Amino acid sequence: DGDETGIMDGLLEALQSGAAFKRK
Amino acid sequence: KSAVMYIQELRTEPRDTQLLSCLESLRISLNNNPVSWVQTFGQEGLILLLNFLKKLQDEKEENPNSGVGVKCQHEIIRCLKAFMNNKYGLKAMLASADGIPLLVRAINPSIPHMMVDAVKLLSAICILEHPENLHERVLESITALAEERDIERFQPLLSGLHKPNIALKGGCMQLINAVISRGEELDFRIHIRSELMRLGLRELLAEVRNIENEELRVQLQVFDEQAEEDSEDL
Repeated sequence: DGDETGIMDGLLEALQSGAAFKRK
Repeated sequence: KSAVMYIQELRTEPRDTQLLSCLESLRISLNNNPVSWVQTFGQEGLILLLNFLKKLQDEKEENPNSGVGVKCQHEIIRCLKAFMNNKYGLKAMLASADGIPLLVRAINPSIPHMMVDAVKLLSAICILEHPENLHERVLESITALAEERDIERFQPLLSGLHKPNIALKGGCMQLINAVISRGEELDFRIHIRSELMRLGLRELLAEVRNIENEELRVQLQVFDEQAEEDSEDL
């Protein structure tokens, strides 16, 4: 499945907002 | 233009302004066309882009004043971001042995605008859910390039933090946070932080904290919170 788009945009947004760093 | 036409144009090895205009238009196409278009551009297109980037980086080291060369390098980084913005492109980029090392070579403090994009893309790669620990691959490339240049591996990031460009400061802190946060072992995270502190991050942070910028504030907070949590665990 190669159709998923916006992956980089999503990751970059999560990094910028700090959400990507929330400990699980 | 179709994806095949771009491949044909890149195969003719355009240079300078001709290459730049081809790359600018390619970036717009990669951003605005469906994934099927990116798939047609495919691995062959990716290899062409990476080869151009490598050649320009080598040329830049010999001739640091080539303005168009710098613009072309930056435009390729932007094209790579657009190419990687879907599952297919991301997979192809990660499967390529040269992809991450060339992005690491783009961590070049003398080209601040390009470096911002490079550190951000590498941060995103670090935090991807992937069977292979991608932050390790990024760190290995950073280490290998520094060994080749006989410098401390985080020196380019510290130099980026020294630059007046605030987006670059934020990007460097973001990559630092991404590498540290993905480390599963407490020892690893503490080691990286102390390596950065030894290089002068503590003094730099004291200055950076005075800058009023939301993006930077978020990254500094993440850095401090994670350090605090780890020191409690220790």
